[in-house]
Amino acid sequence: EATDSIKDEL
Amino acid sequence: MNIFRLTGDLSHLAAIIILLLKIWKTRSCAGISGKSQILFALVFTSRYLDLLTSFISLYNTTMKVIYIGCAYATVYLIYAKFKATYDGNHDTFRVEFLVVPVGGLAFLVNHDFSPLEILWTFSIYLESVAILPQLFMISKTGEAETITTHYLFFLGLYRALYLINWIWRFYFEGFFDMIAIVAGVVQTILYCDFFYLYVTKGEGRSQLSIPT
Repeated sequence: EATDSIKDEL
Repeated sequence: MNIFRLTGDLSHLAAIIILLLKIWKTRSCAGISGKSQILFALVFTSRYLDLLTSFISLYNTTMKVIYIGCAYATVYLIYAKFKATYDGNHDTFRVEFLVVPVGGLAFLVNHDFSPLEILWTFSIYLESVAILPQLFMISKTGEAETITTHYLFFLGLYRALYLINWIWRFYFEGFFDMIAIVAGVVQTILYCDFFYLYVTKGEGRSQLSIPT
């Protein structure tokens, strides 16, 4: 799963 | 958040607002690809579904809501309010040639085979090529209004700044996401030809002519 760190980006 | 990420977000916001204001002020969407705008609305919708499942920050939520809202407002202006000015005859890019392969790729290459994750991956891949109908339209008509070129400039600048953001994050946080980076590189490359014309020919001209 993509990390939360990349999901924080727009 | 580093300065490149922030200026990237603001550049993206500037692009979206510039386009919306241009259409609103001139009461016309001539020269704008409605297909690209539908693709961007699709990109935001499939990527920001996590608005419903998780809260990251007020900044994050606010920006996502603004991006989605503006994307649909733009589509509404093009296909409803100022439909008469929409240049459909020149907006002939076959979007199924983008959406279908991109959808297939999202199923094959993703971080996790779950619905939200596949949709997120789909949005990343789709965003990288969503501008193609607009660039195709400009190459077909051979010109773009200055304000449209400003829109494209900020839209391209946004992903270029994100690339610098990812380089920064790799060095200082050891973070990298291959899917986002590869798609981001592709997306930025698509703008390179345009950037070159914008810088060399855009200055002081009312219109940007793109050799076909």
